[in-house]
Amino acid sequence: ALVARDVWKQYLLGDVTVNALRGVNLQLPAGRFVVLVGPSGSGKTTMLNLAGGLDVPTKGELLVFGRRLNDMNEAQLTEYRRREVGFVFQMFNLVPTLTALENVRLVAQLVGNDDLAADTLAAVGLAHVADHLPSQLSGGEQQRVAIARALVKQPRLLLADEPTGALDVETGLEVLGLLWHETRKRGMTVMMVTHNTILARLGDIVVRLRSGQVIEVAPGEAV
Amino acid sequence: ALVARDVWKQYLLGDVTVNALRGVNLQLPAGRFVVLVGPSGSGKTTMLNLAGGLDVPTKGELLVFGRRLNDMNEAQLTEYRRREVGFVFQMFNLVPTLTALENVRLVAQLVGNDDLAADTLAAVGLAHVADHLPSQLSGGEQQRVAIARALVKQPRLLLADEPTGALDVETGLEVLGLLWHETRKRGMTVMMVTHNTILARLGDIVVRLRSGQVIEVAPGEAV
Ligand SMILES: Nc1ncnc2c1ncn2[C@@H]1O[C@H](COP(=O)(O)OP(=O)(O)OP(=O)(O)O)[C@@H](O)[C@H]1O
Ligand SMILES: Nc1ncnc2c1ncn2[C@@H]1O[C@H](COP(=O)(O)OP(=O)(O)OP(=O)(O)O)[C@@H](O)[C@H]1O
Ligand SMILES: [Mg+2]
Ligand SMILES: [Mg+2]
Repeated sequence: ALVARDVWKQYLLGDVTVNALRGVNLQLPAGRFVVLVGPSGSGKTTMLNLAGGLDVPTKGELLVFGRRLNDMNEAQLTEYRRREVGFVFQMFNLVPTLTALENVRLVAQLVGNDDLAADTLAAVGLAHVADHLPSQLSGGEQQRVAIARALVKQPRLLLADEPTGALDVETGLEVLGLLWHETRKRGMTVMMVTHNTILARLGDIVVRLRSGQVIEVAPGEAV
Repeated sequence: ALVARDVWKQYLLGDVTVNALRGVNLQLPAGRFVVLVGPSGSGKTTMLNLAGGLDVPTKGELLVFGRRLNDMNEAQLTEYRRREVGFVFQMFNLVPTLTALENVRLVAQLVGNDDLAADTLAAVGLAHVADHLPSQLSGGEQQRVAIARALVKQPRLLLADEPTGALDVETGLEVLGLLWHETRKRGMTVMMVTHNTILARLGDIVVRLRSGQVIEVAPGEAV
């Protein structure tokens, strides 16, 4: 599903270069539940943003489902994201003026799946707060709306940035069960960032980052 | 430090009443590291907001360091917060146009502790990103700036809403060590929300919430 060859992501801050990713090499097959782990600041969110076409590498090659993302222009990246990618952001990024249900429906409509919205919201345990605005939701509830919104698209690639970070253990496992079900049932490819060492081991593949480099790729315990 | 008697927090959404807290009774001594746990949506953030004077109870009595918060007006609550409380928000709430260091310094200046800002930022491991804006920081880095900003005030009461939620285990433990040090060294009272069951046990006192009620108050393993 994903091939990264010597991928770098650099930011310029004044006259200092910040190397968020330094020469990442990676090959991930489709339909797997990939877990991305590593310390704070090691480049996990950056990795996800590149895989989802939300950002472009400074150098190197990045292919997802055979498409060369590093060559695409804005319009092509937007199209790629819309069709293929569901994103659960680390900061949720919900539309503040829309209710929980409307936030999910907004995406459901884009893919002609209007009625799926209410079902997906129920699947993450939020039927009872469907008409709350984000500001009227708890942190974990906002996170689950973000997850529902990404899932309702039935994307080929789900990029989840610490999707259980604001959830208690029980709720987090319920959510993971959902993601696993979609992976096994519909062949969805998942790349999930987590710093929960227990959840990390539950993936098919565990990719470990440190200081912008991949230092290990190992099978998880799902295997 | 804190006495809550039959505290309720209710929200009106259309014609539906949401009971975020339903008759909470609690007595917590000062200088303790109190951990607040419970499922997503159980009322933890609401509890913290009331203790910090960011919000007012709908009914009931709430006394912190002997002051009756439920009787205070806006000006009195603002003064209470400014003098006594350091808050680490679940969503960080950094000033987006100020750098990491400036965000911390803003608060340090309020309490005449200007030079403490750089030291506190270093204590949470962020000296190397002091001049990044929040949008140029990773999730865990933003969270640590929020922690530094709360600590630099040397508050009597530190309210931390899942302060390690975006951190890997190692970094999270470093941060907790910092909070513990402040508690033992300067008698700071801490109320920390976490859904990490291991960290939860490290408190002096563990308060368990469910559906807006306190269902258990027990000693932690720090005792
Ligand atoms: N302004 C509001 N209007 C209506 N309901 C609200 C409002 N704020 C919070 N709630 C509801 O009150 C309940 C408790 O919210 P709170 O944020 O305290 O939960 P929490 O324990 O912090 O959850 P989490 O672990 O997910 O952060 C939630 O069910 C939420 O939907
Ligand atoms: N726009 C930017 N400009 C400059 N530096 C940046 C920018 N965005 C990210 N960085 C830096 O790049 C590094 C990697 O960031 P990234 O968000 O990928 O980390 P992360 O692994 O997701 O961390 P966390 O676990 O804390 O969320 C960080 O040190 C961060 O300060
Ligand atoms: Mg991140
Ligand atoms: Mg909360």
